[in-house]
Amino acid sequence: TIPQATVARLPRYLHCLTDMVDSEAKCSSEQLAIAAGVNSAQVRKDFSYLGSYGTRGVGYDIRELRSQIRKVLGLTRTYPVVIVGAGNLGSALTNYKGFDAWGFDVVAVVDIDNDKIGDPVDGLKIESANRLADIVKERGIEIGIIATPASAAQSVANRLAEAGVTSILNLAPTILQTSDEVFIRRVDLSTELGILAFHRNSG
Amino acid sequence: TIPQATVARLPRYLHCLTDMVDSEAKCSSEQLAIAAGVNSAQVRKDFSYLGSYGTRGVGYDIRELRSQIRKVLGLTRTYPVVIVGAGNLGSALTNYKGFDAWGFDVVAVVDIDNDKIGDPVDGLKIESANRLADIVKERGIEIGIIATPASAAQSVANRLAEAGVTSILNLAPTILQTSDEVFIRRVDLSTELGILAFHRNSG
Ligand SMILES: NC(=O)c1ccc[n+]([C@@H]2O[C@H](COP(=O)([O-])OP(=O)(O)OC[C@H]3O[C@@H](n4cnc5c(N)ncnc54)[C@H](O)[C@@H]3O)[C@@H](O)[C@H]2O)c1
Ligand SMILES: NC(=O)c1ccc[n+]([C@@H]2O[C@H](COP(=O)([O-])OP(=O)(O)OC[C@H]3O[C@@H](n4cnc5c(N)ncnc54)[C@H](O)[C@@H]3O)[C@@H](O)[C@H]2O)c1
Repeated sequence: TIPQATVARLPRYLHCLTDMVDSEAKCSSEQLAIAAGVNSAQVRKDFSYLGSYGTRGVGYDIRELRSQIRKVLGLTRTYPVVIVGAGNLGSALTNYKGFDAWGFDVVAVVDIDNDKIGDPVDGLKIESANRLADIVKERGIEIGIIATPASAAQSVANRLAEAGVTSILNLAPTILQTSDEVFIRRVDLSTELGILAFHRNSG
Repeated sequence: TIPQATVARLPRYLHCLTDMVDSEAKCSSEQLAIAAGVNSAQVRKDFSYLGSYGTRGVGYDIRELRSQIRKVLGLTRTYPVVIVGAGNLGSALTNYKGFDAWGFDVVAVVDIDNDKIGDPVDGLKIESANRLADIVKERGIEIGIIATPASAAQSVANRLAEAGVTSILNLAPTILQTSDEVFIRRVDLSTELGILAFHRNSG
């Protein structure tokens, strides 16, 4: 099977290959390494897990590599997504067109604030979080994005899991406790700034 | 020196300790491990790099540990931050109060769109990106957050570096090429969703 660290780099290669596909037919592992910010031996090793070896002196076929990565990542179909929390961040995410290109389709955005429920956000209407389980079932939702305050994130994760959503992107600065079949990715922007601060101090 | 992987976990421990500090005086490595989503041996190892060993059977002093981590991360003072790009994401970030608690103070938000320049966002006014170098100097800005389209991100990074901002959080889905003294953290939400999709497919 493909190592986790390789999986985590595949979307990055996909971005780079997508930037190149309109201008080049082939690329070398060196070119891709520079574009992706890794070393070229890492590129060759990662692609060997996909069964892609490239041709010495010629490199990799960009279109073929892209479709290979998309297949491995499962990006050959659309994934219906729900965003929980229609505040600053949740609304920005709902408006974001960049997810469509990857096949992530935000089909619902829910909140508990009665002042927000019914408001339009990018072609959708904010719906009540009370209907989360029904919405998940009606629209076959597979991925949930948590954009609520940290204090609500755990109960939201529980309700998503109960409704059958076992892939969760948690944007609230808190660690969720979930059962093994729920897979969680976490992004915490304050942590990222904290790491930048560390590097400024250890100069 | 402290390993990179340990540094990346410190903000997470800080979140957990901050959640605990009002209710407990001490915590064990097991408690912290569960809260932070790592194993307890990792907790003990990470803290040994900080010179914190806890007392067998009693655990770690929460307040002491927090101030130790803040000191190591350099979070004992305020860092002036500029956000470049006042669109959906940039505005959400400017409105976000969570950064203040960590000492990250958004002191400017700039854009190139004349329709946006002069508009208020959370107590600030959107300023022209043409004045970036002056704004960095006038307000002693140390960290830059890039929230522009990917196509503009590289030129923005160059201008931030020229203006003396060598710590950058890049939110645009592109890999920046910068000189060695510029330190970059990257967050790409589509990549996070891509990794979730992979796990759904590999079952
Ligand atoms: N805005 C940012 O730039 C930013 C940056 C980093 C982290 N975050 C994190 O993202 C999360 C959202 O931030 P924000 O700035 O959008 O906050 P916000 O207060 O603007 O929005 C939160 C929304 O969640 C809703 N909500 C609360 N409990 C809920 C529940 N149980 N179910 C459904 N909706 C619920 C609220 O009604 C509100 O509309 C927070 O956890 C924050 O720490 C935000
Ligand atoms: N909105 C999201 O939820 C989200 C999610 C993931 C990634 N992103 C990434 O974050 C970035 C911003 O996304 P968004 O949704 O806010 O886009 P947006 O189009 O709403 O905002 C981008 C802003 O950047 C400004 N801009 C363009 N070039 C500039 C330059 N050279 N200097 C200063 N400002 C400039 C534009 O005028 C605009 O106001 C994009 O790269 C996007 O891919 C956004």
